[in-house]
Amino acid sequence: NGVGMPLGSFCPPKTVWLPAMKAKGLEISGTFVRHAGVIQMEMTITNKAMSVMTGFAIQFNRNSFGLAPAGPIQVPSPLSPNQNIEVSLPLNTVGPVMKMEPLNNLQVAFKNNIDVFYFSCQYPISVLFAEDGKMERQVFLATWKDIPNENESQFQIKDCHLNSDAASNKLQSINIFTIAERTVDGQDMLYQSMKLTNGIWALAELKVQAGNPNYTVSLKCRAPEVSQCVFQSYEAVLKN
Amino acid sequence: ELEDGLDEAFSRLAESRTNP
Repeated sequence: NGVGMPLGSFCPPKTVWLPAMKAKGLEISGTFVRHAGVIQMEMTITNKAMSVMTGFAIQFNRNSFGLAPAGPIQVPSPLSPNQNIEVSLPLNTVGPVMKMEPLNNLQVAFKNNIDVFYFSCQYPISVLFAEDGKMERQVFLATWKDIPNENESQFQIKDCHLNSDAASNKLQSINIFTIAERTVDGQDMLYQSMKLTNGIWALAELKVQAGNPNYTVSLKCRAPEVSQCVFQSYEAVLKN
Repeated sequence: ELEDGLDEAFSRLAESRTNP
């Protein structure tokens, strides 16, 4: 959890999105979080210039899942030299859509009284996992069968030391739900589902073997291009 | 009965994935 985040919300550490030297003294670092269905862009805005900054505004380019600010950014201004401020910007997913490469890439324009600056950042796709992503067991079985094998991707998560219950609990904190669990030949097989805000479902099998720190995640999705990003979320939350 | 059938189906799925 990030500082000040409610327990249970997964929040990757902030990274520098816009270094001061590229933006006439404006520095922005940030991360994304989802809590109770609300997606937020959490930013630290720092004035490393020698004069005050005012007139902040933010705009997103169209992106794969229609992420957009739910309202104008609220930055108390003026921001004095050497001052920094924490800002939370609530987002929605009803903005214009255009497929990005990578899929979770977001291009941002950020304005102040000095100029307009542009940067790209990547959000964890888990911020798009809906709270109602637990698929009915019967539907899961039918869907798993129905999605062709070509749409299955397999990934390894190396050096993970959780048992399957702990893994399942961590994954549930980002709205990946365990639907069934079976143990076969000493391997725990967890069947899981998640639903993206745009209605795309992903189905997963997580294989955990006692004493083996390497997990195998198999993902089946009708839109297999999301699998890589989904895997990154598994890795991030399980290794966090 | 449906629930039993689903339990059974998940067991078969897990088996098939471990010993294809």
